[in-house]
Amino acid sequence: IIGGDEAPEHTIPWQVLLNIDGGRGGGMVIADRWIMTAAHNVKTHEGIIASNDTVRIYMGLNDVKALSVLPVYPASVHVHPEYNNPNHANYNNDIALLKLQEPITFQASIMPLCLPAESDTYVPDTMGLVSGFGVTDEGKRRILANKLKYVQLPLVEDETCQNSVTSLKRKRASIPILTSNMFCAGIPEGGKDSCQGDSGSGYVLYDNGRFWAAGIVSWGVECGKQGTYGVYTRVANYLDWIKKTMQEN
Amino acid sequence: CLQRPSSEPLMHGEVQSPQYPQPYPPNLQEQWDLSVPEGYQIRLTFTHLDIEASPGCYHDALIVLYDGKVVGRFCGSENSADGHHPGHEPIISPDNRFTLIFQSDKNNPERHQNVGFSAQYQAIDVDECSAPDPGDGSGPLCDQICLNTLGSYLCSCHHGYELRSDQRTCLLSCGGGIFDEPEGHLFSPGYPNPPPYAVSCQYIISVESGFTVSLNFSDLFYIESVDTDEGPSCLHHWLEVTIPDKEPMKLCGTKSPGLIDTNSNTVKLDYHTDDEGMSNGWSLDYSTHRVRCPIPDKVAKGRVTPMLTEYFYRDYIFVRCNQGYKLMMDGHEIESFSTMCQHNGQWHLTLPECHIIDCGEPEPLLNGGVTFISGVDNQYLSVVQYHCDEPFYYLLGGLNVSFICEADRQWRSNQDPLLRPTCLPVCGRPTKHLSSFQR
Repeated sequence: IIGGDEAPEHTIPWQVLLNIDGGRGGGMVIADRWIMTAAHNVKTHEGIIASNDTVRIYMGLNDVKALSVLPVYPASVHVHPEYNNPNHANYNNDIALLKLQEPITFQASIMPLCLPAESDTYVPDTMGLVSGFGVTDEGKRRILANKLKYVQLPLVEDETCQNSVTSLKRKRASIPILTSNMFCAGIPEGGKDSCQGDSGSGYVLYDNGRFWAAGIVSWGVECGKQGTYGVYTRVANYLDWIKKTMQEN
Repeated sequence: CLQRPSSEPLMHGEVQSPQYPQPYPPNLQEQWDLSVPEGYQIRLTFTHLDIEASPGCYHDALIVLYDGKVVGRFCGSENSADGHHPGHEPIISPDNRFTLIFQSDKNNPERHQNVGFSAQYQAIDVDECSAPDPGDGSGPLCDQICLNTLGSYLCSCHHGYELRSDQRTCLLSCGGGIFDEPEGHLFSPGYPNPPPYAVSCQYIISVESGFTVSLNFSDLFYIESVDTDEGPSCLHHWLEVTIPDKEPMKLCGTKSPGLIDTNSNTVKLDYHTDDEGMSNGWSLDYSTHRVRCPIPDKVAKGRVTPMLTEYFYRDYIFVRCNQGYKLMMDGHEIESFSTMCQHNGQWHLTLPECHIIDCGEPEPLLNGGVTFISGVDNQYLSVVQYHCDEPFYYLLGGLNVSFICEADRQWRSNQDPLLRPTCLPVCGRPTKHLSSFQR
């Protein structure tokens, strides 16, 4: 998280820390057996899905140093079937679900995030909250955060986001495509953003006294840079797949 | 040449002279021993008789004998002036036997060929009852009534008498024996007249166990008693009433005992008179009643049905518990209970108890709990309330759901009995919120 703050205990209880083959990622609790994350956390560009025993899940922590005393929750991996990103250029359908073998009991440090309701909408300029254990900034250096951080970011209008990506594409042809299954969040002046290691964490919106999962940290061009935005998977587009996957499993 | 006796006497038959209807040969001596079953006589009828006639039937003859004595000696022919023809009238034997002997001498007149005889015989029933009193002191064949039957007879007696074992003479009937009908009428021999001679009669009333016998003597009661220093005594005549497990009771005098409840299903009555004195006897109607069982106790939290003022042998009662209670017997629950009044006046089972039912522990609720609101030990009408572990879970369908222990031993909700409480997770509501005061 760039430009954010450390999250006090129990403020972001849905946050999940993933460690997959040594790589760090995020996730969010959505039910007592289910974690939602980004597909690219558990499926390599070569199309290989992480085996169950390489996925390590941690919950209920704010400090990664306390990780050793926490239980690891064994889980199975369910990647969206249309996620296909061989050249780092297509993060469409960047969503996956992890099913825990045993249900968890919710408490102050672990609570689920709501899925989007039918009445929930993505209104530009609405402030959202993104969190994670990913890269942060300390002075001029980028370092990996060991404490959970968060930052408030506004939703960006689709056209603004598209213009930003198009502008960047003129300079760098390898920039991934922007699809209707994505949205952007961030500020034009930069300095606040999600970053590497935050992938899979939630971008959440607050409505009527509850937080709901609006997006999944997916990709972006650099982090916190002026004129760039973070790109997030639009969760509301995947409700049918989420429900189907949960019911069938 | 003798006729071979048959194993079973015939009821009828035919006898003919040798070579009949051809002339019989000379020098004959032939005998037939006729017999019919005992109790019958023989009726012998000649259909034809043509035997050389001679004075006194001296030469040729048919001789009919009974018990070695000559009944008739016949010869000649019908309408002949000489000889002795039997005619058409049958000859009846005194009992069931006859012997016929046909004889011819050596001479036969050449000018006339006699064909002999042909006769038929049949058994006719003897009317033994018409036999006169032999007058030898043995008395008539039957003392009172004689019934003739084919081949025999039967003796019978007038009402109030019974045939003795000699099947001939009659004895004044005691009317005794065993009375096993639920009600009946008994009286002494000849009642209300005195019996002609000493009697010793026994009457046993024995009905099914479970019933008791009541004797109701009629007012006209007279059994001779003897006045002694100690008062009237049933010395020579008496009626002894014996009830099991009780001292026998001798009755006599002129006062009717009236009603006697024996409380027993068997009673023995022995009536005795001697050759002297005068007793007109007694008469009674007996009836039976079912044994009474005690009124059953009340059953707490239950009821006994049917509720009657009295209970008798073979009556059934049932015990049902009030709603929310169960039948318990000897520490075990029973589905239903009934007991029957036995023949000994006792209920065959003791009454059960009614214990309050319980619904058992209410099902635990995952991520929640259950609280007792009222009641004891999960018993009938106890109320529990489910709740979820707030703020992380909430109860599906409502804030709190109360369940009551119903009579069917199920915890049921007054809202939706089919809905099992479920705790759903609360999403998106952290217990602590990010606070940012800096602007």
